[in-house]
Amino acid sequence: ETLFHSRDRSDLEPTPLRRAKPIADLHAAQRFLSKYGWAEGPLRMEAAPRGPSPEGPPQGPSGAALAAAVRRFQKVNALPASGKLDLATLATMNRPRCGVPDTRPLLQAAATSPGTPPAVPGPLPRAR
Amino acid sequence: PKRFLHMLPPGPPQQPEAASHGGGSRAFSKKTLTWRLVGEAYSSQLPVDEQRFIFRLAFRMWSEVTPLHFQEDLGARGAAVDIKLGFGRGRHLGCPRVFDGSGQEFAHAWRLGDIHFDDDEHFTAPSSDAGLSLLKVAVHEIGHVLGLPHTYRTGSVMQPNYTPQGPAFELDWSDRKAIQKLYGVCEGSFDTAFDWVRKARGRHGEVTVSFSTYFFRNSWYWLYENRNNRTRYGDPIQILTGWRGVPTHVDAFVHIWTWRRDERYFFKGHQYWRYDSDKDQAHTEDEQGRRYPRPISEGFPGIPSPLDTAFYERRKQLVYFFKASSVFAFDVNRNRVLESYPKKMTEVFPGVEPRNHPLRSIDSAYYSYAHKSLFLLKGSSYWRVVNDRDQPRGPWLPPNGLFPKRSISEKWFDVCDVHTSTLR
Repeated sequence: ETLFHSRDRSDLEPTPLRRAKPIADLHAAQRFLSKYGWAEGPLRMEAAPRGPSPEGPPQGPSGAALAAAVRRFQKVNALPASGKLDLATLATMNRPRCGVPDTRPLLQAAATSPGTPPAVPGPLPRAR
Repeated sequence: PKRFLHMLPPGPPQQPEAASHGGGSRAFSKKTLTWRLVGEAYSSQLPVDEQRFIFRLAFRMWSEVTPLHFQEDLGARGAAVDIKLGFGRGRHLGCPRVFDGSGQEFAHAWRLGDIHFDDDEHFTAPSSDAGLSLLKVAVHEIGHVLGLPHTYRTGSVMQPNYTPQGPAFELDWSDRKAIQKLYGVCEGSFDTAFDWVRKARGRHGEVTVSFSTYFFRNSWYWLYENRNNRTRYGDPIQILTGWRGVPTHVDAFVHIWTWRRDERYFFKGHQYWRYDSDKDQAHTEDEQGRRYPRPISEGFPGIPSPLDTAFYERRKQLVYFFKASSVFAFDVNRNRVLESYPKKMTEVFPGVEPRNHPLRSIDSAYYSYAHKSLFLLKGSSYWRVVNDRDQPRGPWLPPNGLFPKRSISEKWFDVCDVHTSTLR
């Protein structure tokens, strides 16, 4: 039972509704895109940029892959497909939603997002 | 945690073609699925009975548009239950996917039948317009378990983001067709079908006539909304609820309607009942002091029983009774069978196409005011009878000829059974 001491259980602390951490930065947005199947390959989790790095701005697929993922997400949500994490895009990411990923292929995206066990190869065993 | 290892979100669809149109893939091969709200995972926000009521309704809504039946199973071992629902917060129920607190992710569903609701969300009953409608979220997640993916189509219950539930949350045409792509359409024979004609007085005293279409099967019935191409939301309903005094498994309904007479009869076995449309119940005794139910042989001398079906031809003022391969034409004014009857059904209703005829034992002879045509229904098929409007286009068509058979489900959509446990 949930612990209480008062006869009328008035000391039952209503569990403070945990609030989901708003998606407000690049890292959270990358997690979102990866978690819900918008990233075709694993989106490399970049550390937040710490000023200009010696080898110049980050190049290559991660920036482009991320922009492409954002663009795909923006298109289906009828947002300007800028590829940039603008406020409207972040607001859409924060709307109440179902936890099932939005697109195929599910397994790759699911396999890399944190907290999900590695993809089980082959047909799913029937026995629960 | 092991329990969920193989419960990853839907893997590559089993039927590649299903993936091509993004329509998902069928998740179950059996017709009746069991479900349970697991005892260790009730929500703390709604009474348990209300949680179960809402889930029962959510399953029923899918059952009303698919051949699937859903039954709440509180007795079987957990592993034997097909779909298990539960509420949890944060790390919950051994699930690898942690909930994030109120806001954002409110629930998720696993292909092999587990549905989890984040109890940090504010779930509410259908009557409330605050919070997240538990009914709408449950219908969405059940859609996933049945194999439907997300879609961004406006109005679909399978949109990934929650949209506040309108006053009448229902499954729209496209969601119905999407799930029927996976599980097929609803087929099956009817005991009878008929249009119930109502007369009413308009504002200026004029008589208006309207009709409602009904399909009867076993102990339940549907009202069919012709203009919406579907049955009434929430049907089927038990006959004893909507038609007091009418028996189940009826054989026929006949509405005898002349200038002087307006009588409605249900037939079953060797008896018939007269229905009082004013009081909305079957007569026990009518104005002539006749008590009901009455033997068919008394009210319709020369007509055999039990019948297959019957219909009333208003212009000729004849009731056509069908039994096996014979048809009896009964003159309601002289209260007797016409001399030249009975006749073979193939003689009265000749097939337009060779070897395309019900031949005998039809389920219903249904005159549809919506289609202005007579249909002979048998099993999952119907034959439409040639009428006056067909003749000019096809002078070669025999009077009362039968066009080739078609599937009932192509004309009347989504007339689906539900599990009898949800009929109460």
